[in-house]
Amino acid sequence: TPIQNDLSEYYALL
Amino acid sequence: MLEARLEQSSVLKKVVDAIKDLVQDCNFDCNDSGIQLQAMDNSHVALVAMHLKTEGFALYRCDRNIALGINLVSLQKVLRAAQNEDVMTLKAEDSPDALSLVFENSENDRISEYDLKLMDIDQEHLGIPETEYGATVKMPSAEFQRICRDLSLLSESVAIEATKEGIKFSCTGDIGKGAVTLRQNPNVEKPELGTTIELQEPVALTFSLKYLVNFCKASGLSNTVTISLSNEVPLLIEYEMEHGYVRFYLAPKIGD
Repeated sequence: TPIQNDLSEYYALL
Repeated sequence: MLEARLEQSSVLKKVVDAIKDLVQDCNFDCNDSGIQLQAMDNSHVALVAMHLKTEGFALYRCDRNIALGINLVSLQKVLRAAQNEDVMTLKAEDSPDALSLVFENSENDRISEYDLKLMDIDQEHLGIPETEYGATVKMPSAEFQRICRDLSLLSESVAIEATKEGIKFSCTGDIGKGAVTLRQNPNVEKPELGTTIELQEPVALTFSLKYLVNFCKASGLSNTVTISLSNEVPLLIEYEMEHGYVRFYLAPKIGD
C-alpha cells in the first residue's frame, strides 16, 4: 500500500 | 479599514463551499491586492490557496493589512442568508473583532445586515516555489469531477500517468479495477470543452482520491480545471475565476 506523504516534505514553513 | 463590495454574492458563496470541507478555521488576509487565503488541512497533506483580486470587486478599499480569522462553517451559515444575485459588502475595522456583511437585492428594497465574530488564528504558511511542471492538463472541470468520483467508488488511490499518448487515471480495488484515458482534444469553438495536454516529460504519480473528490467541490467556480504534475512533487489543481483563483496542492502517495 502506498504511503501518504506530507506537504512539509516538499515545502518549507515560512 | 476594509470595505469590499462584490456584485454577486455567489462568488464568495462558491469559494467557501469549495474549501469548507478541507479547512475549518483560516485567516482571510486582506491587503491592497485583494483578499487571499492559504491554509492546510489538519493532516498537512493538502493545501488550499485562494486569491480574490481587487479587480473582481465593484469597490475595494483596504488601508492596512488585515487578517480576518474566520470559522468557515460559521461564515457559511451567514452566507446562506445571501441570495446568489445579491450585492455583498464586507466591512471590518483595522483590528476587528467582527466582520460585517451586508447583502442587498438588485431591486434595492431589501438590506440584510449580519456580523460574524472573528477569531485569532495562528496560521502556518508554506513557501511554495514557482515550479516548472512536467505535465499540465487543462480539461472540463465537470469531467475531472466525474472521473474522480467514479474511481473513488473502487479505490482509495488513483495513479495518474501523463505520457505523449494522453493522461491516464487508473485504480485497483477490492471489487476490480478501472482506468480512464484522456487524449488531447482541443475544441476550437468551445475551448472550455476541450482537453489540452502540455508535456515536458512523462509523469507518473499516485494520489488519494478522497482529497481529489474534495477539491472537485470547487467545480462550480470554473468550467475548466488545470492539473499540473511533476514527478515527486505535490500536484497542483487550479480553478481559475475571472478575477482570482482557487488552487489546491496535494502531496503524493509514495512507495507503491
